[in-house]
Amino acid sequence: MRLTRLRLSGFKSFADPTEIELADGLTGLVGPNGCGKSNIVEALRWVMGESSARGLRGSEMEDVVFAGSASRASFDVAEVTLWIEGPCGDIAGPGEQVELSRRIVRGVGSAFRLRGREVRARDVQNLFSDASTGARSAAIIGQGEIVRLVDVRADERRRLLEEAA
Amino acid sequence: MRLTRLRLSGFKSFADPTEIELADGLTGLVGPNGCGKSNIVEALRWVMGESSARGLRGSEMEDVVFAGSASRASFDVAEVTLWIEGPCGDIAGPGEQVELSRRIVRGVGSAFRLRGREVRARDVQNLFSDASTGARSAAIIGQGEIVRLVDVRADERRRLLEEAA
Amino acid sequence: GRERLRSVFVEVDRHFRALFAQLFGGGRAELRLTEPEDPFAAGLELVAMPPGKTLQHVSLLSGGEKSLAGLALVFAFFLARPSPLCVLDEVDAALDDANVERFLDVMEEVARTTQTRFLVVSHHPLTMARMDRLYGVTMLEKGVSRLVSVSLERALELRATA
Amino acid sequence: GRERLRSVFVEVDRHFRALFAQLFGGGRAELRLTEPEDPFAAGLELVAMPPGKTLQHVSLLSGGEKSLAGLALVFAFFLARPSPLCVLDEVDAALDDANVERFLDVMEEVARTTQTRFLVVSHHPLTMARMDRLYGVTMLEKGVSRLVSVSLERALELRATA
Ligand SMILES: Nc1ncnc2c1ncn2[C@@H]1O[C@H](COP(=O)(O)OP(=O)(O)OP(=O)(O)O)[C@@H](O)[C@H]1O
Ligand SMILES: Nc1ncnc2c1ncn2[C@@H]1O[C@H](COP(=O)(O)OP(=O)(O)OP(=O)(O)O)[C@@H](O)[C@H]1O
Ligand SMILES: [Mg+2]
Ligand SMILES: [Mg+2]
Repeated sequence: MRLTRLRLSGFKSFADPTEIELADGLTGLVGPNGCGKSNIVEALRWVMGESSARGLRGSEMEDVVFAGSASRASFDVAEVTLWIEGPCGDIAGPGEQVELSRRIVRGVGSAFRLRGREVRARDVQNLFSDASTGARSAAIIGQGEIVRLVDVRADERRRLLEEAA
Repeated sequence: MRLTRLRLSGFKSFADPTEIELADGLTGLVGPNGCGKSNIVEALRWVMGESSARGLRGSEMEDVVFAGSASRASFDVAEVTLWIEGPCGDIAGPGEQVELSRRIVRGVGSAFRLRGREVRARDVQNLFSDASTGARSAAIIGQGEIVRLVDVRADERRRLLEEAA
Repeated sequence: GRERLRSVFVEVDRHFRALFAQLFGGGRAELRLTEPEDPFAAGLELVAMPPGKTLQHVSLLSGGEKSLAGLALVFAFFLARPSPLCVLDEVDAALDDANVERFLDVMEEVARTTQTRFLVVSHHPLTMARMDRLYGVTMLEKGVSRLVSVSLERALELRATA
Repeated sequence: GRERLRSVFVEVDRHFRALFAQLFGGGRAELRLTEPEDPFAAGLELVAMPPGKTLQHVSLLSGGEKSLAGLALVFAFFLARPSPLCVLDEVDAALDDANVERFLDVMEEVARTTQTRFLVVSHHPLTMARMDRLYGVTMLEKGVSRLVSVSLERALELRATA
């Protein structure tokens, strides 16, 4: 499985549709404080099935919808799309690209679509935990988390091991 | 009240007696990872009455005693001395320098001495909370704590205000 | 008791608003007691809006923005109730260069105004450059710390040792 | 179930020891299950001794040392169970220059070995310099983020903007 591209639209500070290519090797994300780098990391987590608003620094899931700025009104919809390249189970054949997207509407809630068909959050989380890349697995280290890994209690750390097993 | 000098002996990685002058203005403490900078900050906290071992990254208070290195055996005693310059209540007159020290002996426990006489931890904590410089007051920001101030719950933050009032 | 806590609150809030605007180069913020009638039972809430952005829960701020907001609060306490010493351990770790400069300007001003002595631990060259003096902590003998006065050049050299 | 967890544990531990030694330029460390007989009920403990120092509780390590130990653990999971993507958000914030270089060497090696794609958020010039490509995130219109491909020169310029 490969993850090839990510698209954010109305997600946190990314009001306008923004695409980022996930190519081979090491890709760096740079910029001043508060410009949106961690928001991109969270968009990835979110589309991969993150179920906790607190895990995205919010108090409710709707906090991910663009809340406006001094120059723009807030939005009602946020959407993130991730392109997955197979082979990937029966989701995608070798070299085939499929779209996974998550969309949230204020006052309505969020929904996932895979290859155009609606799927449950559980299905998305399972899809990624098989490859050990999921919203909460060892593969996304959020800001401030690397030190916490060492300070955290032993049983929490073992759960990381379980998710990898 | 002024704090003019700090001396560490057998405290954490400072096996040999080490003195640091606390002069006017801004004093910088630099050096590579793990060389002992935060240990100095904790020595100050400790001599000012820090009562929690966890607040000093340890699991018990004896963790502050030099535990040895590849080239040296561990110690049994750790001592930190702080020089206070008055005026400071009835502790020190204007311009007068007095010594506050804390000493811990493995298997025995720790003791405070002010002007040569033994005092209780409570007395030391009170001495500093009056000037709003205490082991846990707003005047010592440990590594990683500045972000926690914003993330912490509202009632914890109010306690900071109380300590300052 | 209650009156004194309330008056400290008002004073800290006044300084906090000014410091926030200075550290963020604009924007606005304030402190709030969740129960204005009973400060001892209340929580101390933070409301913060960086320049050009929308007012939201402070939890949504970035790592650097939270550091600045935290510094505004710490310095606000300081201006309200000065202290002989202020120790800051790597408070600039999450700040970009522009924000480090703003933090340093504010810290210098607080030091001048309140005559407070500062002890600042940092890996940042810009921070080191603003100090009145530098102490280098070394471990030439592994596991054993030593302290030595260093110049800025030497401090920058020490940073680069492998 | 239990056998598979135990074998993953053995594999992760093996990688962890090697990576720790690489990131610290020596020293030793290991992982331990608090209940070797029942891995599902056990805790995963870390034992770490930087070079020349004494074996102590990991809580006593410095901010930079904890970051390195955490990275050794993360990369150990990766080598045991490769993943198509690894995202690291400012994991080098507490590292001095020497340790950043060691972190980058190890990350490059893991990327080569496992064919994993990395997305690395950082303020550190040394880290930016090792990337295969850089995306700059900007807010020219305040409160609205945009993404743009940038060169290393431009990225370093962006760092210095006030
Ligand atoms: N729903 C939203 N609508 C608009 N803006 C938002 C929303 N949620 C968060 N933000 C803004 O996004 C900004 C945080 O962005 P982010 O955490 O990605 O910054 P960063 O680039 O990682 O910075 P740092 O280098 O300080 O970590 C905050 O200023 C916050 O106000
Ligand atoms: N009782 C002790 N005896 C000997 N060494 C100790 C003791 N307690 C802690 N140490 C050592 O002190 C070191 C930590 O020092 P400290 O936290 O001051 O580093 P630092 O200079 O702040 O580094 P960083 O820049 O990474 O934050 C650790 O390597 C730890 O092993
Ligand atoms: Mg960030
Ligand atoms: Mg430190």
